[in-house]
Amino acid sequence: SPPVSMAELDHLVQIISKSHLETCQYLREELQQMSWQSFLQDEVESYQNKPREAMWQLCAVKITEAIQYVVEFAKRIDGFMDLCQNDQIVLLKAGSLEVVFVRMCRVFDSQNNAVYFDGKFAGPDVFRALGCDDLITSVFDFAKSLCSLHLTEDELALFSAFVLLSADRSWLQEKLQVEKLQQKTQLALQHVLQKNHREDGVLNKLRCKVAVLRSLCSRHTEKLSAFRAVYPDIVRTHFPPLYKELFG
Amino acid sequence: KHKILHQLLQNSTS
Repeated sequence: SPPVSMAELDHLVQIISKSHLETCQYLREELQQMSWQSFLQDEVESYQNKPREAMWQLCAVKITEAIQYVVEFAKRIDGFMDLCQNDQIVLLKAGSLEVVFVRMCRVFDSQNNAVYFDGKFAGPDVFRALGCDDLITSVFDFAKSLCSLHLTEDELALFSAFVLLSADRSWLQEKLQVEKLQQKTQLALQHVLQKNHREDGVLNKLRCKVAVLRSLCSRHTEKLSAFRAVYPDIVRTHFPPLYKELFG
Repeated sequence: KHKILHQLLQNSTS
């Protein structure tokens, strides 16, 4: 395929950054207004005292809300809607939660190790009732490490698109087409990193993050199946249908 | 199968 021109890369960066901001769920200005308010001790305890299944359901609802914004982001990526339906579904099933984890660094307060959740900023202890402390710790560590890269919105947008358009997902029917899209997106990501004068180590660090995202998502699936083994009815009747469709 | 994802993908990106 012909080499991609600078103009085309600029255009791609523009489109993907615009889509990212249109579908990012929380604008930076909104977050500033929230003045990074943390939960008070009694609020933390009310989450910790929730029944395990109630906390799981609340988190499933929040994750599903975030995923719906990621689906809208994907639909706006040049070329995504030209893929066959099967591949659009495969990429979203495998990648939407990964992009939610990437986006988490936008609503993460590294100083206090807290993430925006259910109206305020929550530390790992808020999620204790889930019974997944090890996974929660890893998710917070991931958010903190991604925050330390201080990615701009357009870098975050391109990295999110790069993660979503992973050509190595199983069950892809037109793998070559996805590969071409992912390569163009990677070039656009490199382009924006150079334009922003980021040292070239950042791209390699981002590539390493991809492996961590995979492990976080497979651990989420393991935790879900362990939870569902104990509370099958709760998942069937009280979890968001989209969550079940993606992770069922 | 995946009827919700199909539905979301069909909805126009208004």
